[in-house]
Amino acid sequence: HSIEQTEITDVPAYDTLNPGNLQLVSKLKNPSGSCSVDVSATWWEIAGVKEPCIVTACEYAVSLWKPLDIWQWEKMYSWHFTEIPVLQIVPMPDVCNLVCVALGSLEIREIRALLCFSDAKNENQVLLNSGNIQAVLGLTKRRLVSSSRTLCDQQVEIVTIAEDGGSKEKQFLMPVEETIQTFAEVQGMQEALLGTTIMNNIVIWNLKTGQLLKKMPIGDSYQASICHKAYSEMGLLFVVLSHPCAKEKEPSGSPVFQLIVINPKTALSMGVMLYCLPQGQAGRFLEGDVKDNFAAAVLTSGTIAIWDLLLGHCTALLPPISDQNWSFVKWSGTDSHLLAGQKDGNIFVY
Amino acid sequence: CNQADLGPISINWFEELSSEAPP
Repeated sequence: HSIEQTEITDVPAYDTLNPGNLQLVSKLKNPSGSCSVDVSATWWEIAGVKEPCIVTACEYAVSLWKPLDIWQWEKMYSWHFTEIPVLQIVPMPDVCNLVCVALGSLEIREIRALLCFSDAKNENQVLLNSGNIQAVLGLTKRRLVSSSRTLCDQQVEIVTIAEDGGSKEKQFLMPVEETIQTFAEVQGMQEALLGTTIMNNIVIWNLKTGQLLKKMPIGDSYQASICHKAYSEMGLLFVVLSHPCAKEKEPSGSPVFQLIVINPKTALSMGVMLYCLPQGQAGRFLEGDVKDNFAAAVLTSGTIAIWDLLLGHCTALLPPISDQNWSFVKWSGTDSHLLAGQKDGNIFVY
Repeated sequence: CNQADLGPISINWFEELSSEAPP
């Protein structure tokens, strides 16, 4: 086994909340030594079988890891980038044999589809979009939505990705005057797309018609909100947000995530729940991910905290290990794994 | 939270907003 293959290392036992819920199963080591930026999980067809694979991103390379045995992964393929560094992996729900990445420095400059063809006929990297891109999200049915700034306005565009990685279809959504910060699908509503803006508004589009349906102010206390999850229930829209600019201390503790409810008909909204750190823990949101009823966040303290959104409280804490702070955390889209990464390229699978 | 503070609610809000919004 080369050093590129996975290994399980000794990790200190945690004296934290419900540590048993999180069990370290393996560690993926990046031998290149370059700065690690993101991780994701995807399905890939290997010898005719769809396998749950892990995708890791360093500054200038993205790697696909296939499962070997229980809790073991082997690097299968790498895509290399020479000019523009990788900013993030763009997870594509419900797809197989396709990875999308955003490249850039401060802003996204390119979005590329990564594929793995053995013949020389097809390219293994295809440029999907370029420009000053502020936000991107992978949607179901091989679609990708992005917003980019032109000289005079903002463009919101959906591309449908063909089997060869090219863009099969392009559709434009009605533009918004304000810069879009994040996009989110509305669970259970295939035709609804939500966006948060830097001016503290939430906007909703109809994906089928491209119509901008409503702009809803959510107040100054939700500045620079990132939307992690949205769902509609009983005529109301529930949205899970995080706030990189949130104050570190509130009377109830340090809020990291927040659930708000909006009535899309009246555009009136209110807070429902604050997801705070346990007493004695410091930090605010740096980076995080929400899947089903679980939220995970890397905090400014270097710790990862996990909340059960239904219970309303923090259920686990992963302190920095090997003297290295955590730098990103993602829920796996293919199984019940939590993928946690450090800057030096080490990825821990829980 | 108090639902009354959010105003009248419609289960079919998406369809209604789609029919009201400019094409």
